Amino acid sequence: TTRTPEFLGLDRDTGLWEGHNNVDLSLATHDVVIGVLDTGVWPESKSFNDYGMPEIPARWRGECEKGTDFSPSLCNKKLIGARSFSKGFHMASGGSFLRKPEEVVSPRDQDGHGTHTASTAAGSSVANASLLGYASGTARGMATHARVAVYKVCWSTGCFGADILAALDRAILDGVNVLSLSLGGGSAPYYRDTIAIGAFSAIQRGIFVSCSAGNSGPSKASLANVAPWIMTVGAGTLDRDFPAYTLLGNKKRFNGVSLYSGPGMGDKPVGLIYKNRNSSSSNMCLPGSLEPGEVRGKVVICDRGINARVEKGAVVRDAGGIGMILANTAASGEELVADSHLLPAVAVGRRFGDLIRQYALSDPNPTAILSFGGTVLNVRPSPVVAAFSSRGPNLVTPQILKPDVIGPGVNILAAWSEAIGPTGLEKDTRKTQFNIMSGTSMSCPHISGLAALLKSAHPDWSPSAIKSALMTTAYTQDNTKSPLRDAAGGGFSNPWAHGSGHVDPQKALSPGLVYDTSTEEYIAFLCSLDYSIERVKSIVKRPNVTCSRRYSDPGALNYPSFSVVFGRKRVVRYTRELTNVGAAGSVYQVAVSAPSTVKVLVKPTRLLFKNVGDKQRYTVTFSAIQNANRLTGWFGSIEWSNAQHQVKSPVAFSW
Amino acid sequence: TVIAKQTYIVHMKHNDKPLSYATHHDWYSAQLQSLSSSTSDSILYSYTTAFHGFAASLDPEEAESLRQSDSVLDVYEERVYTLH
Repeated sequence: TTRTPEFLGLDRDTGLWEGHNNVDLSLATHDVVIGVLDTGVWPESKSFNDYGMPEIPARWRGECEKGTDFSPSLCNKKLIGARSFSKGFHMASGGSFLRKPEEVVSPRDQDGHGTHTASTAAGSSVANASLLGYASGTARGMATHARVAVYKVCWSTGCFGADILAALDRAILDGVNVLSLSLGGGSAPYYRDTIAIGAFSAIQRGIFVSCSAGNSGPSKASLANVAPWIMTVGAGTLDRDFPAYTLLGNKKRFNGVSLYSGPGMGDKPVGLIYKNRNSSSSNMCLPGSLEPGEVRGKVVICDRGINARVEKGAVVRDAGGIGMILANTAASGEELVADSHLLPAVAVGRRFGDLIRQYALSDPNPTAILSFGGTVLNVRPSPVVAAFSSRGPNLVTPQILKPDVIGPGVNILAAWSEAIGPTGLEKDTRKTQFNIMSGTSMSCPHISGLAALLKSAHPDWSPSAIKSALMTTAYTQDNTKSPLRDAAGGGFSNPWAHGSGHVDPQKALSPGLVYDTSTEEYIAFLCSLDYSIERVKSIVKRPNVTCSRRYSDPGALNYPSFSVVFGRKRVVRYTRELTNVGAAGSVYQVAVSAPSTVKVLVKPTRLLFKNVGDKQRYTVTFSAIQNANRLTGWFGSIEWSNAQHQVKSPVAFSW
Repeated sequence: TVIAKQTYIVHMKHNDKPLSYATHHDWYSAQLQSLSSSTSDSILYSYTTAFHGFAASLDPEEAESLRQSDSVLDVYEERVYTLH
């Protein structure tokens, strides 16, 4: 990716990752393998160049499988594994041959998504990267020197559970250290959740598992992949934008974004149209909804939603339109997601969208001119929580706060498959080495790559310790020093949207304290869920589980954040354990923030860690002073700090 | 009449495998064969590490029969996931 390394503080100028404990952490990641379950890989991408990579670790048991369009020789010291799993997909397709002629059993990426996510996590540095001139710079993954193993589990009709489980099975045996899954389904009990079950096996073996939270925001309770042993990643914006402008016939100019690259539409006003006379769905620009007779030669306003944004552009183009204004509605608010449409197009937020729609419907002869401003940096405020990023509360276990963190997931440039154009449309015959995409799919591999960096810095840390480090050091103020904002609605965000906050890898490298959760504690958590003992065994895959240890409440798990559900109780009490990963003799003091509806008491208020590795416990008592609105989330925080470290946990309250 | 088959994930009681079967895969195959001779080759995957069980292409009646087995913990339809 371009820009996100700088945005995350991974650029060379800070020197952080090059100087920790006299170890070049960036280089040390060559011992770390990131397994990516996705649509495969385009192995010829420069992002998988293995220049300067040392030999593959002897422990590695993965391989690159031969396919009709994939030779094992395409793998190298960077891309060290490439397998495909298609039996579930094949069966769901009626046992017939794969749907598209080019969709053969092979790890090759025909979609682009897998190449994008794999290169985001661990792509090599590639100079002069851009998408048609946009977002130009040196593209690199978060863990530039980590190895990549791809497991193709997603095909033209989806990602099938049987294939995902087979890939997880194989990846664990192959010896990956980090697993990255930018996919998900609806919520289900953990014993019915393929990813949760497979991920549990992974973390038991010290493998960090990062999953995307989903793109069903801003609806509440829309999260995927919420098991506490998984890092659930939401999405935020970068400080980068691609401005574009709409000048209306009434001389009013509105800002938007665009990745359009082409001759443009000149500087003469052209007709503007919103809604055909005889089609109720023309405002959405669904296929077949636009009358060429009315649209030809005009700029068309399309409401965002229902069908893909790039498809709307293609519908307008096919109907003879020469430009498109893609206008947000209430669901997407002011969030601007840029696409490389095949015709001049500008995406605008809801507020400007409403004004443009109003003008088009009221002016007898509406006109517009679209123009494009390239790439700008240092946008403020940033990050902003993406409107599409899925939100809590966690429906499966409301006592565990999710998502865990947010990372960069809007307008991310990364490597792309040359089997398909940047819009992903079949009629888009352009070939690009990079593409700009948005989604929690894009934020997830950022965190996977950061986990690989932390793993190389702290080889003895458990997956939960790495997760804790990333969570407790995350920040909740944007680059204007204001609380993080939410693109949906434009107001302040909250932990149901951003979890612990936006990751800060520099701080995560040295968190001071971690909430280190053991497998036994996860088992005690599962036993507290009223699952049968057989179901618990099926998740943990241990024959001797008795559930003799269980929590009275699943929220008692030693988790780096809190979700307090009062229900009929007025008092909820949890004990947490912190492990010192900082200096010997560290002393921490607690600071609490709570809403007016809750009293929070922490004992003790001071923790002394005599030695490195020491563990100390504290108890926190949450007392509901009054019943609050059940539909509204209430939030606070508990922070342990000293001069060097701040170890912060968000708290969500519900009734 | 053709009954549509679909993929089911079959969760087995891992430690119930009789010693007479050399591998869990052999045991899973035998479980399916006991339903019908035509189902013995319907296993798509035998999982070893991430999961205790297998994925198989079954019709709803076969899935129901498997559910009745003492060695089977659960049988559920495969879920389809989407890219984010």
